[in-house]
Amino acid sequence: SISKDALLSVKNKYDLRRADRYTAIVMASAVQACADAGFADCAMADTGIIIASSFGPHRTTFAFLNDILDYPEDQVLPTTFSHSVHNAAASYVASSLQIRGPTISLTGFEDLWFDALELSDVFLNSGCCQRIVLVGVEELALLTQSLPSILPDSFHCRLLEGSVALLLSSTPEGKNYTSITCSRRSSCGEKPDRHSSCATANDFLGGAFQTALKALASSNQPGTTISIG
Amino acid sequence: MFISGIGAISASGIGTENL
Repeated sequence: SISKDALLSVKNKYDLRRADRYTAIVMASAVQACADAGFADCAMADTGIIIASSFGPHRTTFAFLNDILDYPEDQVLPTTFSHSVHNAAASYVASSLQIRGPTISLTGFEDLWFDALELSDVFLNSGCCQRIVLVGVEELALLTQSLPSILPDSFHCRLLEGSVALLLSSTPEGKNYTSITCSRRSSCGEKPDRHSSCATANDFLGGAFQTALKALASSNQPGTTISIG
Repeated sequence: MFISGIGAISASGIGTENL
């Protein structure tokens, strides 16, 4: 699993005393993507944030629900409740990196990474903002760790945990790894059996890592384009 | 659109060198 020290260093740097683990995972990748592009520790105007996750902060959500079962309603922790909100991590990124722009959290179980990239493309092309911090994240908790045994047909392999952040821009800037395009393929007939390769949840985070890997691989070849379908 | 920066964290740590 992700080392506690790595998350602790991010929490200490940005004084995230009460942030939950999910937020720290999101922050670790988002901070690094901005630093990689040369925007570290400075306000980024006209920048949007899109955070995509199939399960979101479910560790915190269940912690809050467990508290509701164990304690009277007026004695549960408001801090746990506020972090159980799906958009909390995006707000932390906006606040810590002083990013001003639209802030969106996406969730879903099919083609989530593609949806997130496509939404980023729409935001940039429509002039809604000049940059997008796009984060794909998945945190493992009791539910997600148990899924292969609870639903072996849908989740036949162990889920991945991690986070990938891309700083996307409408014009070349920063490291300028590559350009990226999204095109939705029209589906005819039945979808292929996705379970034969991997669980859809893993497809999401795996897809995010693959996009980052392709971008890194293309950094030595300027002018290349990654096409996501 | 263009990819201007990359960040990642997984079991292998923070940073693109871990990808």
